[in-house]
Amino acid sequence: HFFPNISSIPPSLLKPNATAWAAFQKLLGCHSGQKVDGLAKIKKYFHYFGYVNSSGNFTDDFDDILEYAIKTYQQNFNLNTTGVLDGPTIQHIIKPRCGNADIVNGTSTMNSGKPPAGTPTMHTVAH
Amino acid sequence: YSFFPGRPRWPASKTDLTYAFLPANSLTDTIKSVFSRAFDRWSEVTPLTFTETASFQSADIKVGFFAGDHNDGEPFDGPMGTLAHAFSPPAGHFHLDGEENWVIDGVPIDDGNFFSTLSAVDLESVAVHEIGHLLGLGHSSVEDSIMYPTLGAGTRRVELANDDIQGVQELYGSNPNFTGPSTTLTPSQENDTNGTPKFGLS
Repeated sequence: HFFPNISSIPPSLLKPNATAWAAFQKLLGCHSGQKVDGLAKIKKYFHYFGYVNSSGNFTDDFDDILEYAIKTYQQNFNLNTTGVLDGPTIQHIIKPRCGNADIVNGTSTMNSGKPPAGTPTMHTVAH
Repeated sequence: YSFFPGRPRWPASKTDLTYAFLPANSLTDTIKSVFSRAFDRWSEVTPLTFTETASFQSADIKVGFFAGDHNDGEPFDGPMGTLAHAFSPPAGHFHLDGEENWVIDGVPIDDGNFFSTLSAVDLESVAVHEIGHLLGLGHSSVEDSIMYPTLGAGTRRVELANDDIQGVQELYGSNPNFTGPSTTLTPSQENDTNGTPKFGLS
């Protein structure tokens, strides 16, 4: 699938809704305490990119693990940390991306791994 | 910017890195030149050099296009979704999803509707990002940086931002000929979906 430019791509290959994560759009607005078909799949997505540690069987419950994963994701991508699958968050989740994890071995390499802005850094004075 | 845990990097004794393409992909010279341009962007700001070699087995960096499960435990997922992944130094594996619609010549077409559809991916943008991983950079939350994880359908992002340069120079130091972000070393054009030029680092 290599094309010199976009106009040379056959229309049959340009299926915008054939993306791997388009189905997540139906989870728009989901929040803590709900049980919604499809939440297990988005937990798998967050596990793939390092936001959820346990790789066990995921349920469709919107539990604390999922809420924490969403807040960490929102922090990493400069979104409002609502903990809810709101519009901006869902739109960002379905964007094509690099397959490397954002969180490796439990330590985030993005915003959420950094001290919050303005945190006083430790000062020590050598005597 | 960020690094992989343990800050892996290529050893100081290895600044001249080689790269090779999976022979089974039979890539054209035009496609290979996209990767050459992408490597140039990183060598312009570091003491590292990248030279293509024919020997896939002995190359430091091994580039291959694969579809679906390709035996590294991280199967690809078809059009869009995950586009590519790369391993931290000194592994050197660089895998791209063969089922994406890869656009080779990233120059926007006249009507400005560059990438006007949702399922075309700019090859050079993805290559520059993954080479950052191959050198030891992790993802960044800085939205105009190369190491930002998502590539919105419709964008082309190939020029290193300050964040990327600071990160890679913390690992390898600078290129003596690099005189700071204002240096235009590799011409390119950045546009977002509606063709408006983005004035990133140049």
